[in-house]
Amino acid sequence: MFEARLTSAATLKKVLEAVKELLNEASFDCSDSGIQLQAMDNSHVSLVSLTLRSDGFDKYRCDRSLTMGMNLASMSKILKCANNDDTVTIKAQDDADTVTFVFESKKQEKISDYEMKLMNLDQEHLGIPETDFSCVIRMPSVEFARIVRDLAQFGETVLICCTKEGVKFSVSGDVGSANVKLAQTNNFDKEEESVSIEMQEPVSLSFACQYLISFTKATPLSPRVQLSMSSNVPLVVEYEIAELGYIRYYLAPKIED
Amino acid sequence: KHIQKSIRNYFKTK
Repeated sequence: MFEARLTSAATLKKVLEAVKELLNEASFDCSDSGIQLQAMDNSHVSLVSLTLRSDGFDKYRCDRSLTMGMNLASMSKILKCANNDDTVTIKAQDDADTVTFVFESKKQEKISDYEMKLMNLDQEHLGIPETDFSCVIRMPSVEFARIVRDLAQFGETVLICCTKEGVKFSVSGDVGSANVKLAQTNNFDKEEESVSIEMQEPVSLSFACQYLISFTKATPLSPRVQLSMSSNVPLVVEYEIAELGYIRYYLAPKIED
Repeated sequence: KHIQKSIRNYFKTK
């Protein structure tokens, strides 16, 4: 028996919004420790890794580990039927071929359930090595989303250069070029608005704007985003999900031909 | 001119 309950459907809706642009379907691996998802996008350029810890749920029970392959468009249709403040419970029997979502309104006067067929997905799991990154940048997630959206208008590829002084995002294309420089702030009062950089050595890497835009769909999950970079390895864009876990996106850099 | 490599070039299949 698997049962996981969250008092606010809004969180699950946001998680789904954060993955469904990159993935059509995904396997949710459920175990004692929580729910995990790891999947590459269709073109195998990026990787999504989601962890929702069991202790972050209001109720969590997983007698036997199970993998639930879900069509994310179908899951999205179901979650649209929940109000943000509904309690949501995800239920499945051991070896079941369906999963059930139960939505309960705050006053319990409305209870709805939606059963969805599970899919057998032959998904490839990649081993992600532990990396000591040369640069780790932390900034407001809204600021990152804004920069990516603004610059993507002017080119397909953004160059991210990180030094001790700050981080520079640059794009050039047919129209011309654009640069956004963010300095490291010493804003201790407003930690949420600060830009901080931990740097071992400077890094410059190029990435496809289109994927970065997809990653920023996770912005509603967290006020902060963390970018981790080292030369010649994928960028990691991480959003913490308060008291529940995190979503990490890995993106292969673009390399000069 | 940039080329886009697959994420598979960096992470091996488990």
